Amino acid sequence: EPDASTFQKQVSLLFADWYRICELPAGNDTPSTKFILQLHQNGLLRGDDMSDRFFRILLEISVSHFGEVMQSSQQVQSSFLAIDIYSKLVYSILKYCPVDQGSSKLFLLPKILAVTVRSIQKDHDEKKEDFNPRPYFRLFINWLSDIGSLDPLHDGVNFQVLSAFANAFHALQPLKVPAFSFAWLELVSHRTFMPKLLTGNSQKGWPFLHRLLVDLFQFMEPFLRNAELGELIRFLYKGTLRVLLVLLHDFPEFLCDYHFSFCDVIPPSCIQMRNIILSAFPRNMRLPDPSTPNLKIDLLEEMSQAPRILSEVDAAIKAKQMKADVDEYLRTRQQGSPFLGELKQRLLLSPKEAAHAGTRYNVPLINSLVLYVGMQAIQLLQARNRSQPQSLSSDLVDKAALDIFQTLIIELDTEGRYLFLNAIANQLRYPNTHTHYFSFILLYLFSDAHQEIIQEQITRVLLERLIVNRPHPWGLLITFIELIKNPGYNFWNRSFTRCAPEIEKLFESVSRSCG
Amino acid sequence: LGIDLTTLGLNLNSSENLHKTFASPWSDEPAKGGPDFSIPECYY
Amino acid sequence: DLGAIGDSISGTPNSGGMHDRLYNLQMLEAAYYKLPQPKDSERARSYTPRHPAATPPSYPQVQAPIVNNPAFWERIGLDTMGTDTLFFAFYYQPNTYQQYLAAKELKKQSWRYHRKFNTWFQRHEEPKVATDEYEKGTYVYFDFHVGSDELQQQGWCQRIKTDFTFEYNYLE
Repeated sequence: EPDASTFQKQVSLLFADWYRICELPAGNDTPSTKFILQLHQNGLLRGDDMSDRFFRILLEISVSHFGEVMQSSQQVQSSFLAIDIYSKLVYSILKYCPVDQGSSKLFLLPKILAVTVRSIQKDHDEKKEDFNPRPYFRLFINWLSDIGSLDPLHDGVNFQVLSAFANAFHALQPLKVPAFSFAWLELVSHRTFMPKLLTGNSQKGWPFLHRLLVDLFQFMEPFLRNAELGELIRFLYKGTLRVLLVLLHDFPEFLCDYHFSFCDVIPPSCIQMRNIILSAFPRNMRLPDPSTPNLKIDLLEEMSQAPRILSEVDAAIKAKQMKADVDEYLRTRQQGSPFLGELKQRLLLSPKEAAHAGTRYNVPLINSLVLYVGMQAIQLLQARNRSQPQSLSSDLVDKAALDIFQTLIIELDTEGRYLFLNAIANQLRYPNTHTHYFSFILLYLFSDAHQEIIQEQITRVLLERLIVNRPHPWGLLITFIELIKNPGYNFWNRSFTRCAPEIEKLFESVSRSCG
Repeated sequence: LGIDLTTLGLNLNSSENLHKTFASPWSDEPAKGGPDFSIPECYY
Repeated sequence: DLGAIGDSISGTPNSGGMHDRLYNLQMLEAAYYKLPQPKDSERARSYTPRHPAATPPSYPQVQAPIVNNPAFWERIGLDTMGTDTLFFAFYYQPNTYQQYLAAKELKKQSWRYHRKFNTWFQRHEEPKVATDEYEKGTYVYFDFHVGSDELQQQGWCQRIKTDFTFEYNYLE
């Protein structure tokens, strides 16, 4: 319902009063606190419909002021004046507004953010190409700095603030407000927000940042599929790389723990971006040089430790009602079970979904199946090794899991096989049980293959991850080195290593760079 | 083939945290000036 | 909501606010010409002294440029009486580049700023306990002595605090 014109005028006058208070010399909080108290007594801070209108009108006044001043003078600082005054008002309200007994001091924050989000969405949908993100960006930057450091005495308050902003940013994600994308990424990665979300609070902030990065990758995915980037997308892509590099450097454990879901949403063509995530390793870990002569990776202590995975690995197979069948097959390995025969079909998308996705296969489902099966096999092996320490090497592999992997590698077509092999290669990371197991599986599938095309594809999946610029995951390097060094794989006698002079040179070059 | 990530303007060998001086995803240069320290009101 | 992405992101339909690729590209292009500028996220970094001293016009009216030189602050840091200067710059010149440079020097001397107490701490000995969330032990911290009588002058001092828990959440 439209606002009453008298109410609009009242709000406008209040804003003018607040502006005059902001102009007074600093050091005396009394005029501010009195003003806030007055607002409270006028019923404008109850968090109800009237509150919403109050904040919305203030925001609209501030944004329109920005627009007017920018048009007339292009003076940035003066055009932000109203936005700065408004952001200060909200900060002061949160600081000084009296609250009822038992209420959180910050109960208004999510409501104010909700009003802001709706205003931005409306402005964006109405103005389209004429939408200007800058005043909203300024507003959020001010708030992140001021409200973000409000009352650092209370950890819980600090997390409330961060999660409120994280929820707002999720609502403003690029898929929903595309013209806000650049401003959005700068806000999400800002030093007053992203590091705070990842530090302290018992890592409760981690799922929020995970969700935001997934939002970003989901937006970019259709544009990155074909690896031919226009200038615009390249710009966004480079910005994303910078953010990932900051995370890799300062918070590698975060990338480690969510690698699985990030690989779900990064297209296979983004090899370097994916490698950045897969190269992450815990800061307290020291990785042995993969080119060390006679490196006995099986004896590395870390190889017997499971990585922490915070992504929900079995979500996709659960959603497709596959998990029970997978569990059943792993448990019984029943001969004649239709499970293996039907597996390929179940991994396909419908034609309509495939047209939208640019692939015939359900990539998250393949990823989920591969990692879930591998994790079950590893558990079984570890249980078996505890009870029978002297197991024979042929028993070191859980046969049911191997059935599944072998079925897939034989029956899938080139596209499906590539995606399947990607799912395995995505587990070749820092030393841990998954790296160990999947490295073994990949090499086993290579040696066991009866068709050279399969060996060629395995090689290709490894090679394409190695020929891009650094970083390269440790597990990828040791797997490739093992493949080319171990005479058991007879790698250099495969015809595809010599199919063209350029390819020969490529292999020699990569093997030299691996030491 | 990806790009040389050392050309993005981040000091990847730094022993200090990068996020402290991360200016923006669109910038080749670090932010100048460091964090906003909060200090007691009496000093303002 | 914060867990799984869903069974197939590639199967997400165009509905509920999700726009198609061409539209997204058009919006992105428009946004490219309205990128946030560095000034958009900069707060005013000027310092206004609370009680400016009245000085004759022959005195320099602006700070000497050398105070913006990191090497200048490194020299102060090396000086035996330098810590007081660094503390002075940190507290009395908020929102300036000098504050940042002074903080950098203090950090080099293993002082760490605590955001709850708004003061600097230094380990007096290796912490007795250290976890991902905090460390605990004996620390020296920077304080201001109020001075209760004529014999005890007020001024800055350093005190020792035993059995103190420094939560990393508060580490600047």
